[in-house]
Amino acid sequence: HIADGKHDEL
Amino acid sequence: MNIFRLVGDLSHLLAIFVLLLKIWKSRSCAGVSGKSQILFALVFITRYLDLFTNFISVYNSLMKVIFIASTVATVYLMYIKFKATYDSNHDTFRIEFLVVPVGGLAFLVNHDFTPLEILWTFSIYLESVAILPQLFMISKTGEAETITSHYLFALGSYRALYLLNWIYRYYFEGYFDLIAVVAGCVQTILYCDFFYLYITKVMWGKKLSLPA
Repeated sequence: HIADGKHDEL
Repeated sequence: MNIFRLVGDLSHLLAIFVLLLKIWKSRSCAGVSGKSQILFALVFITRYLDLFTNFISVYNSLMKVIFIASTVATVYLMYIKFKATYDSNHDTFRIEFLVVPVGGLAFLVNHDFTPLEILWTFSIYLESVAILPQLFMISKTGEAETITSHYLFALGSYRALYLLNWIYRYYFEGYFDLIAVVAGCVQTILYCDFFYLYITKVMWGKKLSLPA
């Protein structure tokens, strides 16, 4: 899962 | 960012604008499923709620705004401006049969039981089935306009490219998101028979018609 809950994809 | 994701995003953008221009230029939304477009608008709105709270890059924020605006514009054209050309008799897929189970699944299977994360998960699951009303409508009418099949090809290709992006990111960045990958596989698999028809027919200049 993305670091610190951030989604970096569209 | 990698080439697969960039080309995927551009393919997604192309699909959305091909559809928007088709409806705007021909002033008709014949053959297009308004229900799928409503689902796509819901997908973007629930996924991009972090637009103002989670800045990733100018590209990321700009694309989010463009995706939301263009999809809402498409829904507006279909249900308001060119409502008379909307083919409601063939656009009969019961989208509540998609939204309710997807909503329940998002509550049960997610990375984090927080409102934003559950909405993101709902959006990922919903996107994987959002094209079903459109594919169902084509199966009912038995054919699709060539421009609509180009739209579907670009739209289906975008998530297939994202699958390659996830393979790339797994090996080079150690990034892995099971929910997005599983939903992305389901979404791409749903396009398989369309891809087959598109490559065997539309690419050879024939009209896309389903075997009756």
